[in-house]
Amino acid sequence: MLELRLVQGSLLKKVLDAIKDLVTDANFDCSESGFSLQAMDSSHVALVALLLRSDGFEHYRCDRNLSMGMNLTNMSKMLKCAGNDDIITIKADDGGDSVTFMFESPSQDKVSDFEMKLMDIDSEHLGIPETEYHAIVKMPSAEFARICRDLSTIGDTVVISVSKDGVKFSTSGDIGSANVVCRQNNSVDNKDNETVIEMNEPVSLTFALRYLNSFTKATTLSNTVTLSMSKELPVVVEYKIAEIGHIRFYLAPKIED
Amino acid sequence: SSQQRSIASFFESG
Repeated sequence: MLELRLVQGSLLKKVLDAIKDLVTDANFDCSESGFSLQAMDSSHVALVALLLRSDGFEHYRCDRNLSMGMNLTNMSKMLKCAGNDDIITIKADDGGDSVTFMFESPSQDKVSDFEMKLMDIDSEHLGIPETEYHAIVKMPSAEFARICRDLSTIGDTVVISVSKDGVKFSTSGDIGSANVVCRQNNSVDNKDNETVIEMNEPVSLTFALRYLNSFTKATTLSNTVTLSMSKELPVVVEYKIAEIGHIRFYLAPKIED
Repeated sequence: SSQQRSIASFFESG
């Protein structure tokens, strides 16, 4: 038996909006520690890892570990039927072939339940080791989204370079080239507006912009985003989800022949 | 030109 009650149901709606275009089908894993998902995009270039910790739910009952295969397009259709202020409860029976999403309006005067069929998904679970990164950049998520969107009008790839001077995003295409440099700044008034660079050594990596643009659909989940980079390793683009968890996107760098 | 590696090649499966 599984029963997870999330008071801020809009978070789940936003999570689905953030990943449904990147991943078609995924297994949601439920355990004592939380509700999680790990999935690759269809071309196996990017990986998304979601964690909603159990202590972030108002009520969290998970009698035994459960993996539920869901089509994210269908799940998103159902969650779109929940109001932004609704409380969402996810319910499933052990060994059942469906999951129920229950939506309650804040004043409890409207209760809906939507039952969705589960599917068998054969997915590979990858072990992601804890890594010391060469550089970690924390910046406003809207700024990162803006840069990715702007640069993708010029080129297909972006070189992200972190040095002591700041973080530089560069692209080039048929019509020309562009560079955007963000320097470290400290905002006294609002930590969310800060760009903070922690660098052990300079790092420069090339990525396909269309994936980064897809990741920025998570911008509504958090005011800040963190980019963690090491030489020749995937970048981690992380959005914290309020007090409850995170969504991390891993993207393999492009490597020169 | 540049090559796009699979994300799975960076992590351990299982």
